[in-house]
Amino acid sequence: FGLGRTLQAADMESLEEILIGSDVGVASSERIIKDLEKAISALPSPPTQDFLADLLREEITALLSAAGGHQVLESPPEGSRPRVVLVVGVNGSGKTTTIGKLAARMVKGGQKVLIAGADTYRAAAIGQLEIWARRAGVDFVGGVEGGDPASVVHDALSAAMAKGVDTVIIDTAGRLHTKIPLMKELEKIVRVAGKVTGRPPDSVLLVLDATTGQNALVQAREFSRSAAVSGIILTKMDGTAKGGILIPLSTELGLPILYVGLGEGIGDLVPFSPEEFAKGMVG
Amino acid sequence: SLAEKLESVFKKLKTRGKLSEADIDASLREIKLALLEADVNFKVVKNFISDIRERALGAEVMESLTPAQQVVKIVHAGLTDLLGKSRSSLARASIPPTRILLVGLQGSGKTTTCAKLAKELKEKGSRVCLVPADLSRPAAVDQLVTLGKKIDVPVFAFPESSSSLEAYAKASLEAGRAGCDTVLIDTAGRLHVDEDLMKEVAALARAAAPQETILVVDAMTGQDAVNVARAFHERLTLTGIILTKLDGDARGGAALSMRSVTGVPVKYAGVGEGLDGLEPFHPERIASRILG
Ligand SMILES: Nc1nc2c(ncn2[C@@H]2O[C@H](COP(=O)(O)OP(=O)(O)OP(=O)(O)O)[C@@H](O)[C@H]2O)c(=O)[nH]1
Ligand SMILES: Nc1nc2c(ncn2[C@@H]2O[C@H](COP(=O)(O)OP(=O)(O)OP(=O)(O)O)[C@@H](O)[C@H]2O)c(=O)[nH]1
Ligand SMILES: [Mg+2]
Ligand SMILES: [Mg+2]
Repeated sequence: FGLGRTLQAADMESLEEILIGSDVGVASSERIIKDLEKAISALPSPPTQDFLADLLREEITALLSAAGGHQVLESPPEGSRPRVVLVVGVNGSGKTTTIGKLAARMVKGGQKVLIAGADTYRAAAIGQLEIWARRAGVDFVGGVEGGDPASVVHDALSAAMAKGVDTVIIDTAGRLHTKIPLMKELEKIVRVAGKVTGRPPDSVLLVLDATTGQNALVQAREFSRSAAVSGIILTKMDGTAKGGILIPLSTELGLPILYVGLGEGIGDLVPFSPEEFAKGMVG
Repeated sequence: SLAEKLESVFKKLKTRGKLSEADIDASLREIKLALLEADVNFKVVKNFISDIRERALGAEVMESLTPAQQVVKIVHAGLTDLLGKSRSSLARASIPPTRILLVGLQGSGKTTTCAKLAKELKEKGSRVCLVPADLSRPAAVDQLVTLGKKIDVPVFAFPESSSSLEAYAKASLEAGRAGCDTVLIDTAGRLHVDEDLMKEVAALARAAAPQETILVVDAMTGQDAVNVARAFHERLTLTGIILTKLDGDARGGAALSMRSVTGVPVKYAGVGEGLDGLEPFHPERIASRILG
């Protein structure tokens, strides 16, 4: 028979604090703690703090193994050209900046890249992206402020096909998923991209701010409905937020996490590492 | 909603007759879960629950025919008290111009909020001007200049300045010459753990000596809100918080966390991308929103 060892109240408390305090959320935290209890139930003596920390790090790493996919994105496409990467997310999450960083990585990977500025709404959005395109050394097709974003997508993709571009990255306006007309606009952008290239976007990246709490789950669900999100980029992990929301995102929605943003410079985008992430959360 | 969850908790319990302390703790657990799911900070939730526990064990609940309703009342009152009285007035300088400094993390909505406040104050009769002191983000100055044109408020931009301090100093002279009585200063987004950038904004605050130093925070911010608010408050002495993007469906628990930990009042709510998307902060409304 098993020894049935359970967690001490103090250990339980400190585990809860790490998990909840990292935005892992109640449901996922409870599940993780139950798993840890199973892991220690047959121990002959009480686990030390260090042992529990190791267990927790391993557990988190295992839950996030749906990482990767960034190498494919950075090398020239194997299939049809151009590869179309659509970047979406709520206001201020870091989409425009991330696109500059991503384009730079793709250039290093030997690609000819075109950036499409389909945020025709926000003040100075086109100018901001144009500066990033210049920094990354890639071509830029922008719209006019107040214009139709779908027509920028149409023009950029047509130009990319004519120029033999490897990858087109499309920047879109920040939008709250609660705004139905804006989500409809996003669906239209996806449709128009499909019409020009004859297939849906190859990659739809949801850019999430690491400081976001439980709303990130709602964002991921809603954006997935309108734009078939294929991967996540978590920005602003250079702050003190732990981005624990990645755990329920990974376990409940199965979304691969491709990159982490670690700053405001062009080089501040790194491939997601479950081990590094777990270490950052647990210590 | 929390009210419904508590009803079902008490329904199970009331069938046994009198309520016990354990029953109350069962209801408090539901409240704890609701607050955590609303992004209220873990430690703030713990303190809040222990504060209301005593009242929840009192006669008003234990002897009530509708204990769930009584508990919801206590929680709602507790949250509204914690969030403080609605206080959206802005301090004015005894000798004009009034200076208002907006600070916060990257992407929280400072630049947009700066223009929204300018519009609001102009409509109330102030001679407002805008100072773009973010020289680092690409096209940040253009962004504020564009917004200023939209609302016909002068923007004194010196993007070639070598520092935000210099940009502010030059703008401040222009504002004086133009007869502005209210100067709104937009700053670059920064991390509270970036020592250089925190030093920079502290120096700007010393030079500008603003009547209002406002932390602009995204309503979807999670557990990290207390760290951010505490750090900015310790370095700058905040006079207010503006919670943005409340037109989304984030519950906004960060409001409770920040207010409870720093005592700084939330003065306005950002409720849209347009420049009319600003309204006074209503504590009872956010309390209901947090409780779902
Ligand atoms: N510290 C830090 N800041 C970041 C990171 N990624 C983006 N930012 C900053 O976040 C702010 C917002 O970035 P944007 O790229 O404008 O965000 P966006 O999603 O395009 O915003 P909208 O188009 O307005 O929705 C800028 O100040 C960026 O420099 C990151 O990984 N770390
Ligand atoms: N829906 C909505 N969007 C908002 C609100 N406030 C700001 N935004 C949007 O949020 C995004 C970021 O706003 P900015 O004003 O650029 O944020 P910021 O804090 O100045 O960003 P940095 O200067 O990079 O730190 C933009 O897309 C804004 O339109 C709001 O109350 N509701
Ligand atoms: Mg953008
Ligand atoms: Mg700004």
